[in-house]
Amino acid sequence: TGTLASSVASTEQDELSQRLAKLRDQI
Amino acid sequence: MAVPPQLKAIQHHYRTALEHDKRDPVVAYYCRLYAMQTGMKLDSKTPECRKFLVKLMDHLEKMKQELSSNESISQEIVGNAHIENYALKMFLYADNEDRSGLFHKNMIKSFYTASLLFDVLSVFGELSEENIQQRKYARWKATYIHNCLKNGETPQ
Repeated sequence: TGTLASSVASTEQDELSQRLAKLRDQI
Repeated sequence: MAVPPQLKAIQHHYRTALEHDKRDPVVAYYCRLYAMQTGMKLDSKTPECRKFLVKLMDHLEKMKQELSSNESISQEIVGNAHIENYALKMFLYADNEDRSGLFHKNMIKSFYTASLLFDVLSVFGELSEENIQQRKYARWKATYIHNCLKNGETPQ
């Protein structure tokens, strides 16, 4: 369960990083 | 939207964004961007921080769309100049009051806001040595004068 939770958190973090990069026209 | 305790380090930058939404949306946008970037480094895993950061990102995307015709938003190099000019304007106002021996809440807040905006400048890249010194001086002056006034002393 711990692994699943950290995997979900990591995916959400990646999504935020991607949105941030897009916001700043870096992708 | 309350700032979660784990993100305490960005609460003043976030508050500065709220205070500038009407006064200067460009300043509000970049303060939020700084809060977003720094917040993600501090904690983007716990549910309360994720919720806060997702809402902050939603707001940033909305602001970018609404302000798309503003060059300070569409071109970060123009935004960088805008924030630096604004920080220096705040700094110079407070410094002039200080040198004139006029100590009051507004000048303390200007020194402190200037120091926060020098933090915000880091979203554009490494701070210049001059900006680092100005940030240090502004933060120290804000604290020193605040403490003097609180204790009924006259700042030197």
